[in-house]
Amino acid sequence: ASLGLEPGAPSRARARPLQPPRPAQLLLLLSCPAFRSHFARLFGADAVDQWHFVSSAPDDAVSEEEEEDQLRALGWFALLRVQRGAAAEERRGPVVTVAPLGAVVKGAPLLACGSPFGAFCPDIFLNTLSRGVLSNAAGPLLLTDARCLPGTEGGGVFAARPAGALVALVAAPLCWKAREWVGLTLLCAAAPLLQVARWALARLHPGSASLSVLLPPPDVSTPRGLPLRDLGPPWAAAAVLVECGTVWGSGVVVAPRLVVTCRHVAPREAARVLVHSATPKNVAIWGQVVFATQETSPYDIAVVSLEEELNGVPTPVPAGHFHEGEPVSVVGFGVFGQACGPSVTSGILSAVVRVDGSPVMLQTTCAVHGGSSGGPLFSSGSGDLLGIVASNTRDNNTGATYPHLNFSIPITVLQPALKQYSQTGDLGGLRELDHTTEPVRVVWRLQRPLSEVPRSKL
Amino acid sequence: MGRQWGPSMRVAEQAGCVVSASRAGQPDAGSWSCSGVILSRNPGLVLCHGGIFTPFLRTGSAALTQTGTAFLPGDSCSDDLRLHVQWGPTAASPAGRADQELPGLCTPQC
Repeated sequence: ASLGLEPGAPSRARARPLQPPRPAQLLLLLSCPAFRSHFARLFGADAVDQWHFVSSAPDDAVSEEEEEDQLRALGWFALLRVQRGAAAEERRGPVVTVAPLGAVVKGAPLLACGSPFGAFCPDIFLNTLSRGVLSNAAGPLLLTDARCLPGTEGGGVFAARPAGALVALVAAPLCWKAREWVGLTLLCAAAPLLQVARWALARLHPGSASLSVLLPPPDVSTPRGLPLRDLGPPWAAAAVLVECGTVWGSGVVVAPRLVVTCRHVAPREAARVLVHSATPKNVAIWGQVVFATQETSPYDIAVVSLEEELNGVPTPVPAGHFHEGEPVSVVGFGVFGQACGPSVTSGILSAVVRVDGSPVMLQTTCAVHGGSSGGPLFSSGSGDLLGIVASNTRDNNTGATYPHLNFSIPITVLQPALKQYSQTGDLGGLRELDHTTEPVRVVWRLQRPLSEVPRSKL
Repeated sequence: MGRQWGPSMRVAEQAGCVVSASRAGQPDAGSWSCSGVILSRNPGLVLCHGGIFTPFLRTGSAALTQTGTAFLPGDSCSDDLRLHVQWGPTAASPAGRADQELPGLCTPQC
């Protein structure tokens, strides 16, 4: 309950006037059974990597009992009735409309509204907004890359289209996988929760069934019940999962029978790999690694030739130019692998590193996780393919991983060689990736020549 | 934020609230709080996270893991549960108008 935060003197002054706290009554606690079953499948004890959802860092002192309680309550919400107040206030009617389950597609923009730290300094923190996209979905279990903080549990997540429709509630603002912050927020879709609420109210309070009628109905102006896996931006369909023995990662289809991935996903030339496509339908096709850069090459790239064409998968348009600051999206099978289809995370192109005027490295603010390697980086506006995700960032001194700082190989580095191979079968252009100049190697080693190392004055 | 977010922001800020739970007569026992969504103002219906109710469950958090349980009635929590809901100024409320007249900005030190 205690945050250990101390409000400074200025925050004691009211930043904005609030309504005085109003007493309320708990009508019922409710959960969505489908959310709980998807949660158990994706995050349960059988999951290979250990997940944590506590609102604190994995190393913080949280008792096992406390963590167990948090986990048990994670998919539970509460319906309250607020005591009557001023007459003017009471005249106001329904506040929200509710988006039907499946109406918001993967990659669609979302707005999260919650109060970080709960009731701590509401004059400062009440209704803080955060923007992101719908990153992934398994039934009513949704994930967004909108950044949320402890205390925003229960906060509403709204759609831009239909405008202002309530899509979901925050179930867990922070997710940790294998002791690394994932940078995604776990949500429970609002529509099925309200369905449970209507049913429960009718059963528990038959005399006051009118309450259930007053709950906001799903917005019928939007399509409902559409399978989420088949929706989303068309360019996202080019992302595939690549399995090479026990290793798996992401890849991108650059021609009907050609997939690009990372060397550390498919490291050996001539190795057989299995390529899974999730959209437009689930298919798995065998392929062979026809090229992988040498370990000494800074470009962590492998090319897979498929035994069959991936029908219906659109081939992305390679970008010719990069614009720092432009909105971008990463699509990859990080976090869940095959269990949940690819995730979409959004951000901006934060840096384009050039050597002799040519881009050799792209950086983004998208959340990138283990398993996303080899996946595509797209321009969110044009849908053009900008690059291939190679890594995120880890501080070797602290062990901390930073999912929002990641590195991609610009498609301009690869495109001429891929075109040559695609048209003639000649690997010559790809082999040149093994012979990059020293400045490019220096960039990808994240090192400068010793003489240029800046000295810390601390 | 872009123009596309205007209507969504207005709805979100009208609907957002914060919910606090505490024990009657035991202010030192602490309080629990989370965010919530105002579904309706007449009657006042609010949806919030269930985690803040765990300490008040008569049978403990195990009640939340019973197979097939989709809901628990309000009396699953102890009688000393006290709840409060707080929200921001609404366009029609006097507080909202006061907000426009009083520049209540502050700059907490980092």
